[in-house]
Amino acid sequence: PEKFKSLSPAEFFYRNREIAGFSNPARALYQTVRELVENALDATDCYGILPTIQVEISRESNEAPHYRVTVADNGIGIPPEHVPQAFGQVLYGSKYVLKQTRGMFGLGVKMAILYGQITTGKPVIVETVPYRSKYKYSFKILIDIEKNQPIVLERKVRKLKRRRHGTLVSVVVEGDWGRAKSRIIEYIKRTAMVAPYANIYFKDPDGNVHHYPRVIRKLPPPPKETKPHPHGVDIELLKTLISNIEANTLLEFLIKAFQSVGEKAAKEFLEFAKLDPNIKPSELSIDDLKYLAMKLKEFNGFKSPRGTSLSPLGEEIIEAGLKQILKPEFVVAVTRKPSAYSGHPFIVEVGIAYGGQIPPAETPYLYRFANKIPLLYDEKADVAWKVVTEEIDWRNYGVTFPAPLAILTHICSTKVPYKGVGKESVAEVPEVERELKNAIREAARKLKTYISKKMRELEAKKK
Amino acid sequence: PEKFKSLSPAEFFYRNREIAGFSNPARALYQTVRELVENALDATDCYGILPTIQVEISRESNEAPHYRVTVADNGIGIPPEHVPQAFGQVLYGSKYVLKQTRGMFGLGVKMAILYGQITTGKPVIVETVPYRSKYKYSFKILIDIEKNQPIVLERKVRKLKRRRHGTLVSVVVEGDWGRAKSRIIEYIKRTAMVAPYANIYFKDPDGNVHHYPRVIRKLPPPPKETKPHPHGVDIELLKTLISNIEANTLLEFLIKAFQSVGEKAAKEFLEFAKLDPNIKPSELSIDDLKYLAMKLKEFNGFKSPRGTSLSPLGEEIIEAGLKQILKPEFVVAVTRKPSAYSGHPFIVEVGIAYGGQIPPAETPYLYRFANKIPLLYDEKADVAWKVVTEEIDWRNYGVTFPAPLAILTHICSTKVPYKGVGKESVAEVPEVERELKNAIREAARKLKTYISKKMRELEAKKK
Ligand SMILES: Nc1ncnc2c1ncn2[C@@H]1O[C@H](COP(=O)(O)OP(=O)(O)OP(=O)(O)O)[C@@H](O)[C@H]1O
Ligand SMILES: Nc1ncnc2c1ncn2[C@@H]1O[C@H](COP(=O)(O)OP(=O)(O)OP(=O)(O)O)[C@@H](O)[C@H]1O
Ligand SMILES: [Mg+2]
Ligand SMILES: [Mg+2]
Repeated sequence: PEKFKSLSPAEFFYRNREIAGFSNPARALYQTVRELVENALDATDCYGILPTIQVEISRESNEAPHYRVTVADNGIGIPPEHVPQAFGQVLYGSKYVLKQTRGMFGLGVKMAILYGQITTGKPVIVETVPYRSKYKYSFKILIDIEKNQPIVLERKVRKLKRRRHGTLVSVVVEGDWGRAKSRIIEYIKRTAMVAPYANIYFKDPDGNVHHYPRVIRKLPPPPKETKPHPHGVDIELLKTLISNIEANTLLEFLIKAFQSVGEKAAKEFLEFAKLDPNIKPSELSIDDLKYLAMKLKEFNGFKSPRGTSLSPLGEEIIEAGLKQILKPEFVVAVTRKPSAYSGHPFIVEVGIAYGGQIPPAETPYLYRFANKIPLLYDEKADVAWKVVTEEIDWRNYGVTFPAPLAILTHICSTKVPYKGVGKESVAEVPEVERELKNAIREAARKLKTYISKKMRELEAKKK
Repeated sequence: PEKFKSLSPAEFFYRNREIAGFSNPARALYQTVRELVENALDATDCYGILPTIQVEISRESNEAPHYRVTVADNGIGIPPEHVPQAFGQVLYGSKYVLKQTRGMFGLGVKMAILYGQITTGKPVIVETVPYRSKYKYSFKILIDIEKNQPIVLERKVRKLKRRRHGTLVSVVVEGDWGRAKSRIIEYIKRTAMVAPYANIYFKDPDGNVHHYPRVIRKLPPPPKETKPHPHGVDIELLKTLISNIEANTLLEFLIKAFQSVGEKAAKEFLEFAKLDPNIKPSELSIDDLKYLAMKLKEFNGFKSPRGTSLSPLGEEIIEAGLKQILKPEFVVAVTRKPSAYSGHPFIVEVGIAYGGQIPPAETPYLYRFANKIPLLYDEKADVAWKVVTEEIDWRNYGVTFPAPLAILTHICSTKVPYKGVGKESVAEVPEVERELKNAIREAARKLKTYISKKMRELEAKKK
């Protein structure tokens, strides 16, 4: 007889933690660091705060390979009433909105805490000073895996002597610094490369301090939450929007619910779909909703999604970042206009660096980023690798391998189509693939001009 | 101010369905078919029933690309009191036990139902006759996404005229038969290839019937549920075992909780760990548990995990399958002894086919299987691809590319270390990687013997 049971989300991700990147101690140490760093950056640069982030990994025990990972930031902090669930309940967070953020699943820090809990038994330490608060709140939290809820072991409140804001998160996990070292150092380095406005300190278990000082004081404009685009609808989303939005008529509903839908576009759409503008949205049947969803996706008269919910790096930052780490002789960057897939706005940006101190290689060096996060694993499964190695004929641009060629790709979106919850590679979404190809070609044409010019100069010198 | 909220598991997987393989209509149609077929096979061959499986995909609508996917089986059926949750609650199932089954997440059929619900609005139809029941139960179910619970639209009971048992599941999803066709046909073909004891009928939207008749009447012994192996412990697992198992002493607990731990091994372990055999397990502190987990993983005196919870294909089935689809001139198969990773038993099996009707190619053709499921996507991200293309020097075995070489790999385990919930590629777990390499070398040595013999015969002919 079959034993039926249900799992809580905490139990599910505990059993299947390799799916979230916690597949062995080295990888788990890496994932722990990045989940905490990504939360710290989301709490700062998405809010117009110049980030100061301190990362420390130290050996916690001599007998066992246990490491304490601590990340402190000067971000907006967390309201104390939300701390227990934000750290103790899987699938709980503040990033379930349509805006470009690094976080998106409500799972990341809980995976690190779970992994620490099962390998070392230690609770997470959270200290937070919410923006404008006079108090610092300190917690020690474990996760009740079966119930998927927090166990608050300790909660303290202390009045601050001087005003500040931010958060510190500290966990102890089983890890393997020897194997993880190069990737963790590279992750921090590439994070800093695309965040030159951030002050990042990283102290590692060998006692070395890696410091990436702030080099510009200008923050890119923070992304703004947006409404869904009509091309992204399905029946369930329509049901949810109808029950959450006050609208007496279908016309009013369309204008209120969606981005890119003004009164004129809404009226044109209703005519196209042959729908009565005055129907009460709550009176639509499932078949009506099915029809409405189909027509909304079909209609071409809506403006394309705008980029206000996005925060691209910009060509200046990409070129400066490539110059700094690669010391190439040529560099170019391209930031494309906003595009969309399934109603989600996205922007593709590409940088190409050539020559100089880049060692020639059989394939290009690929630096992948998504929502400003460096992606270091699963390169060959990523859509960017496919485009760079299979869809671009580099000989058309004067490049023959082995060549000193490096490519940076950045995909930013209200929803990056990751292949897995570990956020290591991006899926082959056709619209994204097409934009990557176009962006690389645009940049490669400028590389071609440079290479040809250089060839002519060499020819001229010989004569 | 940040908007904090929690998501139900249904909501989480609805929003992030590309992570479960539902990334575009073609891929979603494929995933829908396979989730239903894998459930049907688990309900038959794991219970000593010779499977008869009927799969039908038909075009449901002329205006929209909607397809009805129906899979019927002669399996053990589902008890009616569990049907609503089995089909209407994400993270609910009967395969959360330590035994080799195709299913493992309690998610698969719900993803197909969710996807159908959001793209076509149609509920799932489930008809089931549990083993030995006199009644057939019919349901129509939708998923309440926000609450992650079933909405039973219809439930009927009918007395059977003649005895039988099995289940029928039918959903309507948005799909793309044109793009998905070749992969779906290949999936069914490879499923039949490793299940020659199954009768499989597949009727596609073009009206074609693909029939894979039963060719052997002998079923492999069904896998048996096992207890965890001590090398797979962590602090949380110990806590759970202690609260679920009646044991007055630590000695009794060790013997009852784990596989491969008899009285002698338990006593030797307690001596090694310097622990008192008579402690009451419920009185162990978190630090005691941490120490116990560490020592259990360290101790070498436990027998390695046994293979009773596994059900390998066997060399006969692998060779027959390769011969049937490839018509090679040479074929060999190797089934390794059971091994383990993190306390989970696993067996690696490999088949090599060479020459005959296999067209020469620059890389080997790779047929990957895990727990008898054919894996058709994400080949380059799979550990098997890495081993076959990077860790074996084929010239050592007389193979130079282009070569007419095909390799079949099968990994079976109580927990296949998939990279994602869509079950398309296997992660690089060191123990599994090592076993794959050893299995391929073992088979390749026999290929080498064959190739050398053939070369000598050719040489002899020339003289
Ligand atoms: N350093 C921090 N500063 C401010 N808020 C934080 C910080 N760390 C975590 N949080 C809050 O806790 C929530 C949960 O974090 P968690 O990493 O689990 O999920 P997420 O970042 O929303 O998504 P993801 O799973 O993709 O990382 C966040 O949404 C955020 O509101
Ligand atoms: N055709 C079937 N015959 C018998 N039981 C079935 C059938 N289909 C589904 N079930 C039952 O419903 C449960 C849920 O199925 P579901 O596919 O969601 O999860 P699973 O198969 O356990 O795991 P996975 O997510 O890996 O597929 C199964 O565990 C099984 O008990
Ligand atoms: Mg996060
Ligand atoms: Mg299943």
